[in-house]
Amino acid sequence: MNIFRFAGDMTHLASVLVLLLKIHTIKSCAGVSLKTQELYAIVFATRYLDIFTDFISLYNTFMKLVFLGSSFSIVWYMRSHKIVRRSYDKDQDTFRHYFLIVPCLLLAMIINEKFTFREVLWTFSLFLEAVAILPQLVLLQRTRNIDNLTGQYIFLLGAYRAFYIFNWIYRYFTEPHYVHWIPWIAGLLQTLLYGDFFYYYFHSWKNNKKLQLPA
Amino acid sequence: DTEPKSHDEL
Repeated sequence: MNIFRFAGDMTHLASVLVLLLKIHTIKSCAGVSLKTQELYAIVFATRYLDIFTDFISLYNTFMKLVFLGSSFSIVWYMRSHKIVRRSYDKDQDTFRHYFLIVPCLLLAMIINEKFTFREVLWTFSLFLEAVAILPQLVLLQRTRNIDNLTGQYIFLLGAYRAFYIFNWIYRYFTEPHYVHWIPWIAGLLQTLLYGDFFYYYFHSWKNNKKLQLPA
Repeated sequence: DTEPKSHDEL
């Protein structure tokens, strides 16, 4: 494992912890898209089907359990926790899941490295992860006011994706035959979706002002 | 048959 991959995993972990911190301690999920969180739960459930069959390392297994556990518990908090669910912006978070799920599934059935059940679902999880942030970005545009924790959550998620790109570049030059077009293109697209957000995030940070997206 | 190397990532 190289430093970029590790930094990516740690920013990903930090993003989840920031979100859980907000939900668990402040008991609020204002500004957080349940649609995005449900999509992430589907992403991890379909990607980590190999968790009990293919052992890579203790680190990998542990992190997979963390991402599965955290994504499903965030969904549970937002849907079922009697205090947290009251702060959910239900009327603003109207993005339809299946507009993203169905095309990703169809695309994964056409474009994949091997046409097997697990490989197609693994590819589906990559495509879905690439676009899963969209309901969250739409919700941010609508509510416009972003609290610090929500802003940091999205920033850390974007940083995780950027570190993964550096990880692929590093692996491409250091490992023979390391070429994986599908995760690379899906990952690049995913990172680009954060571009706009990054711009406003750094802008507000530089000017020491509250993060606000333009109408 | 071993897993593709990309599957060792999260």
